[in-house]
Amino acid sequence: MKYTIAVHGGAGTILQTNMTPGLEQNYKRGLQQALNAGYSILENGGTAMDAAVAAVIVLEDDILFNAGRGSVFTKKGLHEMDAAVMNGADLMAGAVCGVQHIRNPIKLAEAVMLKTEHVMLCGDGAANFAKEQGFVFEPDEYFFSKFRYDQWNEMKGSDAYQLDHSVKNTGKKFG
Amino acid sequence: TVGAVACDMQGNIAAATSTGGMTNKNYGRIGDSPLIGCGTYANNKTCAVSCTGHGELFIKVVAAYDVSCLMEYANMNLHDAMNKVVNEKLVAINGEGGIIGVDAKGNFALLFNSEGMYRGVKTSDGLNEVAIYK
Repeated sequence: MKYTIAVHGGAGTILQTNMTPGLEQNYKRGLQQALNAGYSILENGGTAMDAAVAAVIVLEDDILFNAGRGSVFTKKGLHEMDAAVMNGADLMAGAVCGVQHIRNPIKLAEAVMLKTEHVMLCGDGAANFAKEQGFVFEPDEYFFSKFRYDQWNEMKGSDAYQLDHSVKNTGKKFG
Repeated sequence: TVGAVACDMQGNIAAATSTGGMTNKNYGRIGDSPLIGCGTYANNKTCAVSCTGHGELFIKVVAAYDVSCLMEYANMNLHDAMNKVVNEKLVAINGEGGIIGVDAKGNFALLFNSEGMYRGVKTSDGLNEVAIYK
């Protein structure tokens, strides 16, 4: 039976002029490490769910990507993260939103799926659940990246916002 | 936003998505892609998908579940269903971003309507690719 893993980072206006060969190499290395983490589980007979979560953990731990370590800054200069998982075999699903200081939000989403009767937990409630489950919490410094901080500084004090990998504020309002 | 989709040896599939959201977001805004049905969805009968991009637009078109519905009810294959959502439905409302997906046979697609998307795929057939631009 053929097995497959695919991963993504962000999408947007990724300007090639802003991309140095070294930076491009680092992005590609991060993506490859995520693929390898998931693939090694699959080739050893592991589940698709475990493989997908393992791949995302690698990307959450990589400061270049907007998830976990390296997340973007909110208007208040904080990091608020969201994550979700779904298993195609039994349609079980779990998600968290607006969580802070959780090292790997994807693991927390998986715990919501596996250990609660709920699908989505948010904010302080999700944090309380994480504490009960013994999750690793990190200080703000863990999530800090200079690149994201500079992005935020360009917009600080305004009502504008932008996609993680776009170079300009779109000025659009949605929803 | 990051994500992964996988198909294992047993033909089971799964999706996972995680994000820090948008820079300078306010008011407890959520709605990047990690919402079940909008940016993350998996069903062995159809597909497992993970999305990235302007989350509000993915919410409006219920993008992830829509890919599954197009496969289940309109008998589209994975690529065509994803193409319909990424390059027609999202584009129609100026929704920028991309989707990665697998089906239970290990087929995959990585589609986006933006200038680039960080992405990669590895299969038991020996394919191993990472890319950023079109």
